[in-house]
Amino acid sequence: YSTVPKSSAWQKTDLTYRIINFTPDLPQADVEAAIQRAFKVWSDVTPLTFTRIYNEVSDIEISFSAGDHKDNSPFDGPGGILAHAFQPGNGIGGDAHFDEDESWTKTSQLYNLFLVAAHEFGHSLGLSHSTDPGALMYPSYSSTDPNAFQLPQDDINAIQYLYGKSSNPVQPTGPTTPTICDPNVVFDAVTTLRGELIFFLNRFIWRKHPQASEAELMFVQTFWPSLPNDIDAAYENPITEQILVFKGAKYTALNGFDVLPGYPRNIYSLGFPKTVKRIDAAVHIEHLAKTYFFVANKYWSYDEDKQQMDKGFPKLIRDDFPGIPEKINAALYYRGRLYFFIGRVQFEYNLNTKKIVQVLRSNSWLGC
Amino acid sequence: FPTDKQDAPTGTSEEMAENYLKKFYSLGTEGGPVGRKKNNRPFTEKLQQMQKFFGLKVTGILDSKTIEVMQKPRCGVYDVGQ
Repeated sequence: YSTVPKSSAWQKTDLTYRIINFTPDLPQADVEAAIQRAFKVWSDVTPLTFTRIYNEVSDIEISFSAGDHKDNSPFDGPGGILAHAFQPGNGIGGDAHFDEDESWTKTSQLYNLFLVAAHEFGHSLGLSHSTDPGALMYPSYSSTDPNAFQLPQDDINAIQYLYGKSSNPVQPTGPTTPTICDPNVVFDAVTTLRGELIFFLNRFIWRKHPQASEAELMFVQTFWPSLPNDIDAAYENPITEQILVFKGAKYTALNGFDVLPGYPRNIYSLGFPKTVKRIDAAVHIEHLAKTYFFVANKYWSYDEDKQQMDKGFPKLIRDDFPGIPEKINAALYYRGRLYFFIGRVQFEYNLNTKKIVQVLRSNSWLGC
Repeated sequence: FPTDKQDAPTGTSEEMAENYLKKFYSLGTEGGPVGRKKNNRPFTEKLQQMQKFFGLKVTGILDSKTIEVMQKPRCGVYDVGQ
């Protein structure tokens, strides 16, 4: 993270704000709620308080305008620059301006006002841009799930450097951004996607093209705005070209960028009993046209041709996959080998010989 | 599913990059006289600074990945201190 010097931050903790005008893109109440929530992001982790005032000049003046709005930093029409804010100070200091040429939303559609406002108020409080791609203060707009937003640890560290911690006895912590070389990485799910590999991890995916040396980190919602974070399992059926993504008792089908209509659906429609509340891992074995679903110490086999569960399942994992520990985090079938990801390690497994070929670190795919 | 753009940078891309670096990396706006420097190429230096900031491969060359990052919607505040 990066901030202004402490001496340039606000020298008081009780700050005021005023909404000068409103965007017509949203009902007024939604703008007010987004702004209020954006301030709360920062007040939750510091001693700062934000009070809305109406009839006099406040510390943080908030406005929507298009093009040249007389601050020597004109907006540039749709896209490009979305908003800007000034570091703490008198007059224009602390003020936040939003480009009225953008479409402001309260959903995952571009551009979510709460997410942009939370970022801009970071500047209003003295934070500069962060180089952490998972941080709120990263300069590019990140399509993340606004409903699941949690202030990342990098931003918490930045704001607490300037203003100290909140008085809350339980100090809030935030998510960190994974790195390629982190040996402790535990994937939520792994799948192929039209020749590429996709590793799901909290709110991120690592995207690895077989010819690229390194995997690329991005937010889940950058590709699929309506997908939740922290998914449980995923697999690709190369015949239908669909990716099925599981979370809890629901699953969603993806086709490339698109979430197919009619989803999410109930996993019980696939033939699971009601006792199954979530799936740990799923993997499609192409030459068998079967998909294996792993749940705790058991697994089910689903026949993709018949579109039904095979008879005689569930079976115990230890009976059919000797040596593979229970509670599988993710599974992948790639170039004739089956990979079980369990915690920080993965087991490369030969389906024909029913033997573990080797044990590797989970992150061996990412190009560290 | 998107593939990486393979198109070579055009004149428009260079113009766009120059504007981007002027806006967010103070290209050509440092105050005061600047001493003579061997191989002084401010565009390349600023481009490298930008590539380093965004975790891109630092080449000083306007490649497709760099252009892609420059075209992303973003906040209008400088990435580097003035």
